[in-house]
Amino acid sequence: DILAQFAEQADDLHERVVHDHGIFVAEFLGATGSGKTRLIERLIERAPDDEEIGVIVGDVAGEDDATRFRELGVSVANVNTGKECHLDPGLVEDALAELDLDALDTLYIENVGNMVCPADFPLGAQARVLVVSATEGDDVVRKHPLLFQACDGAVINKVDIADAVNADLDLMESDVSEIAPEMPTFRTSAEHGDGLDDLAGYLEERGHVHA
Amino acid sequence: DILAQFAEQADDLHERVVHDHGIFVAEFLGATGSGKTRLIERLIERAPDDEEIGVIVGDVAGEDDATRFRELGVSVANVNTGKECHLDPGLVEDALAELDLDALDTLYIENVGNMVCPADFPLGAQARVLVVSATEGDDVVRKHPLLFQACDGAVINKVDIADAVNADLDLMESDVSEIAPEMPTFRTSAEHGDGLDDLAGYLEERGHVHA
Ligand SMILES: Nc1nc2c(ncn2[C@@H]2O[C@H](COP(=O)(O)OP(=O)(O)OP(=O)(O)O)[C@@H](O)[C@H]2O)c(=O)[nH]1
Ligand SMILES: Nc1nc2c(ncn2[C@@H]2O[C@H](COP(=O)(O)OP(=O)(O)OP(=O)(O)O)[C@@H](O)[C@H]2O)c(=O)[nH]1
Ligand SMILES: [Mg+2]
Ligand SMILES: [Mg+2]
Ligand SMILES: [Zn+2]
Ligand SMILES: [Zn+2]
Repeated sequence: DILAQFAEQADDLHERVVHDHGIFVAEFLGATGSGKTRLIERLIERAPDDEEIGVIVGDVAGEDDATRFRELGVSVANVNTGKECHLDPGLVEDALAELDLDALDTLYIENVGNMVCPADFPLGAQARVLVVSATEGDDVVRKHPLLFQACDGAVINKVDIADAVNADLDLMESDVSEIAPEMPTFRTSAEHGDGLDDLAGYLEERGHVHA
Repeated sequence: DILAQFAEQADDLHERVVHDHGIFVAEFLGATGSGKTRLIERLIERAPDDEEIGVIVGDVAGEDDATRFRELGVSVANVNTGKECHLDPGLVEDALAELDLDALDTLYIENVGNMVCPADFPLGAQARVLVVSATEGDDVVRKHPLLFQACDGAVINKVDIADAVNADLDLMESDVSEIAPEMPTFRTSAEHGDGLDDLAGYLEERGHVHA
C-alpha cells in the first residue's frame, strides 16, 4: 500500500526535521497561481534577521519560484515534479539533502499547484496551509472538500480583487467551516501584505502545539 | 499499458461521437477557476437556437457547474471524479450514456480544474482548449509545458483583470509560441464576452479539419 508507505515516510521526516532538528515546518499547497509563493515571500520578508529559513519548492518545470526565494537570501531546494502531480515524501527527502538542517530554524515547503492530488500525500509538516484565491470563484471550497479536510489552515488570498469576480468571501469562509469545522480561515492579500499577521500568528501557534 | 488503453478508448469515442454521429466535440481543460465554465456558458449563449448542445462536466465533487449549464437549457452529464484527478475516456463513455447522441450537434467536455494530470488523457475531442487566467500569474505557461504541448488551442482568460496581478499578456503569448509553436492563443474575458468571436471561429475551423 503505497499511501501507507508514504504516510510512514512522512512521519519519519517529521520526526527527523521537526523533533531531532527542532525546525518548524509548514507546507503550502493549493490552486495554480493562488499566491503560495507570494505568501511565503511575505513571511520570509517579515522574519527576524537571525531566523534561518529554508524552502523546498515543487513545480512541474523550471526554477521560477526557486529563483524568487533565492533572491530573498534563503536556502532553496527546487524539485521538478514533471508528470508527478504532487510532492511526495520521497522527493522531499531528496530535497532535504540539499539543505543544512543543523542551520535551519524554519522550513517552508511549497507544493505543486494542484487542488486534487496533494490531499493524500502529507509531507511531515506541522501545518498544511491550503491557499486558494478569491479570483478562482467562491465555489472553490465546496468543490474540493477532501483537500480542505486534509489540511490544517485555509487561506483565501487576493481579497483585494475579490470584487472583480464577485467572490463572496463570507460564503467561502462558511463553506470552510461547514466542510472542516475546526479549520481556521485567513483572508489575505499577499500583494498588499494584508492578513499576514494573523497567518504568521497561526503558524507560530502550530509550531508550539507539540514542542 | 493503461495510457495506451485509454488512448485507444479515446479514439473509439472520437470515431463514435464525431464520425458516426457527426457531433462536434471540444474539450476545455485548465487551472482551477480559470473560467472554463464561463467560457462554455458564453459559447452556449451565442449558439443558434437550433444547435443542440450537450455538456459533460467533471468536478471533484458537487453539481455546481452542471447546474449552471442546465440553467441554459442544454443537456448535461455530471461526473464526480473524487480522488481521480482528471477525466478519462471510461468516465466520458459512461457519461455519454446519459446523453441523446442522435439529437446532439455539439458536445462540450469540461475537465476537472488541474494543470498537470489531464495532459496524458485525451478524451476524443476535435479540439483540446487549455484555459488559464491572467490572474494565475504570467509564468503559468512556461511552468506547464507538457500540458500546453498536449492541447490544440490556448485561452488566456480574465484579461479584464490582468493588471491586478501585473500579468504581461504578450509574455504569456510568446511563451506559448515558444513551447508550442503551432498553438494559437486567444485572449478572452468570459465575464465581459470579449474574445469569444475568435475562439468560436477557431472551434468552427477545428470542426471542419476533418469532416
Ligand atoms: N492582486 C493580487 N495579486 C496577487 C496576490 N497574491 C499573489 N498575486 C499575484 O498572483 C500571481 C501568482 O502568485 P504566486 O505567488 O506566483 O502564486 P503561486 O500559488 O505560488 O503559483 P504556482 O506556484 O505557480 O502555483 C502573481 O502574479 C502574483 O503577483 C494578491 O493577494 N493580490
Ligand atoms: N473578471 C473576470 N472574472 C471571470 C472571468 N471568467 C470567469 N470569471 C470568474 O471567475 C470565477 C471562476 O469562473 P468559472 O467559469 O467557474 O471557472 P472554471 O474554470 O469553470 O472553474 P472550475 O470548474 O471550478 O475549475 C467565477 O467567479 C467567474 O465569474 C473573466 O474573464 N473576468
Ligand atoms: Mg509558486
Ligand atoms: Mg467549471
Ligand atoms: Zn494527479
Ligand atoms: Zn476524426
